[in-house]
Amino acid sequence: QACSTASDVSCPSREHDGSANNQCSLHPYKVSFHQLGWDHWIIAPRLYTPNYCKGICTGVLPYGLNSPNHAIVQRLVNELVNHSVPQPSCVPYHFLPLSILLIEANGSILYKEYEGMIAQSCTCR
Amino acid sequence: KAGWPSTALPADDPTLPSILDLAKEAPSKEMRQWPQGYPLRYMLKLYQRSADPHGHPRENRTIGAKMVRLIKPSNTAVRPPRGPWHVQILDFPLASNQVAYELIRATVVYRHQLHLAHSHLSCHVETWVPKCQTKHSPSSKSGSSKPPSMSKSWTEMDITQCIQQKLWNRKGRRVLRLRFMCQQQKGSETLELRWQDMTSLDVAFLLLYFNDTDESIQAKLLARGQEELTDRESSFLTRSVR
Repeated sequence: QACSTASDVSCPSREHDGSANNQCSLHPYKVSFHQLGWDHWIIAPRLYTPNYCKGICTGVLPYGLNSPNHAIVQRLVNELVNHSVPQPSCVPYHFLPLSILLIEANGSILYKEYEGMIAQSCTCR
Repeated sequence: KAGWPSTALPADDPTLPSILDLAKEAPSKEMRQWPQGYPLRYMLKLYQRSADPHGHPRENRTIGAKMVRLIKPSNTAVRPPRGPWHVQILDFPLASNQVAYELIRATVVYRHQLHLAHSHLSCHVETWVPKCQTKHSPSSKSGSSKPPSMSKSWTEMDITQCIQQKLWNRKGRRVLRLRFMCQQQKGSETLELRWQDMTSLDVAFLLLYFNDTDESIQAKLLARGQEELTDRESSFLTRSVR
């Protein structure tokens, strides 16, 4: 909110990409099902982009990070009251589904859409 | 890695901890044969129509279902000819119902044109249960173009009502039995038909379309919870009035 009232503070974009100062942000990551040891039963896709969230949740939690108020309070408790209370964690906020074609144990072929397989944005919680 | 994909997990053991349900479906590494032939091609085309190369479900997908299962017959048996008809019995095992999914459509895709040993046959499928309502997909009946993933010699028959009314809610092991019947077309050579060879061919497979019932289950639970709440409140109110 500070950035929205004080004109000289730049506002981050709606989806947080504070990677510049290792703030909590989304990191693209591609993996093959072969690497996961699942390629003997997953037919498609070959590659899977789960992405991941990484970064610190300190300082003023930017408005665009969609952090709940609790995260802001927990950060203050960590900094002002008790260091043993951990800082909020950088975790996925929005997810995308993934369609998978796989072979079942009985030999059937299954097309299935799995929810929550791709991290699309991050938050501090 | 914890080794769990490599151990065969009993797919529907309700006591499993909530691992990714993706892993629950993982067959063991010693899985039998990788699928091949037309069934695999059919599902690959279905996949390409429904998801982009990165695996993201397409916005304009027409599949209309969150899950589609292709089931091949587990057992095929040849019957003695019945007049001009050569008959083969196909048994399709239906896995147990998953709570989170409901069956919204069932079709059987089968070869209606067959070339065997210089003989040209035309075939159709009959359900084992009498008076079972089936209907062919409009594309094959009206002769207009088939769905893109369908090759010319295959056709699709909708058996949704038949399965839902006669089989789906039955308890225990459920097997859908179909009769695959072929007749030699006039003019094709009447050589002795090695019908026995049929059992090794892919002649038909079953497609079950499911939608995810999560939302509907939660909505039902919520509605029931609210009813209970209002009942309790009203009795409470009654009490307070007293």
